[in-house]
Amino acid sequence: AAALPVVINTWAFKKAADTAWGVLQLGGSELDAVEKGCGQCEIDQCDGSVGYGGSPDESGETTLDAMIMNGNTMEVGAVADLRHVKNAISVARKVMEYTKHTLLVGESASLFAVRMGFPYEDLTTQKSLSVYSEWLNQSCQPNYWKNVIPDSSKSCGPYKRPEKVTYKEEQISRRSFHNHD
Amino acid sequence: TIGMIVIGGSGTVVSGTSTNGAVHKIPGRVGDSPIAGAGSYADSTAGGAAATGDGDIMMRFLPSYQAVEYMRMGTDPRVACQKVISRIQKYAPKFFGAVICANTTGSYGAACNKIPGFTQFHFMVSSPFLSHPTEQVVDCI
Repeated sequence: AAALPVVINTWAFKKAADTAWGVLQLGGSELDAVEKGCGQCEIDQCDGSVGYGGSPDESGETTLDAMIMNGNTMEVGAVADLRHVKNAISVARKVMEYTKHTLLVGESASLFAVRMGFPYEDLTTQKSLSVYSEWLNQSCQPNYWKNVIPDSSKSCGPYKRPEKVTYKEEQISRRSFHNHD
Repeated sequence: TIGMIVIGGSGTVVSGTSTNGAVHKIPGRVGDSPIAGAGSYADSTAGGAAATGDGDIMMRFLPSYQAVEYMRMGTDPRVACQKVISRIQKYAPKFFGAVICANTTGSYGAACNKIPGFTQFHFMVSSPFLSHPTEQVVDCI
């Protein structure tokens, strides 16, 4: 156990590691260390892959996912597709500490966060907007669609399933069938 | 994505992740990060693990849970991380991903999937043996 305590985190996110280690040195708990360490990256927008202003989705919005797990009790708190709230892992910890649930998602998770005292803010930045508009100008490439029309490897959507005509289209063709002398 | 494992002096293991997901994702898409057992996993009787990379693929294999179970069986953290990467490689040889692992004695390791442009994985470690948080690197397999 002489090798304890230990903090290990993905990528060379030094400030996050410093923050977590500092929490332990000041007598903070392991949960505090993970929350503050990961939270540091949410503030620093590490690599553009953590926190607000990064990874805009197909509508240009940034949403956040986070979790925290207590290995003593096996309790978990998690949020996914969290909108308009920056402190994702802190909200995840509130899910663990103030609900009997494990995972809250989407706008409902945001409403829970506001009730827990977190500010409701816009997660978009100039950077994420420019990343988004550049993507639109490049025929929405790359994207995550397949087997749709129009060809998602060549153009933007909206996309739809190719083999089945939609209900509305069927109605139109049936009506015109009767629409004759 | 940041994934983190903290093991305290008393042996308490805590893990966590935070991310803004895949760029240009379809609205509503959720990756592996917030999923216990995929994004990260912690069990104070065995250890902790956390993952980063292509969450659409990785979440299907629950790499963090599997790595902790390997460490429960006594597997060295570095090898446990390599084993979970290998399990995914069978089905998705070109997936982008990495895992970090630590056991209850404070041993740690990491592993990643070698693909063009990603042959090494950098991660941070802080422990009493290191004067300050240190960047370490592992070669992908």
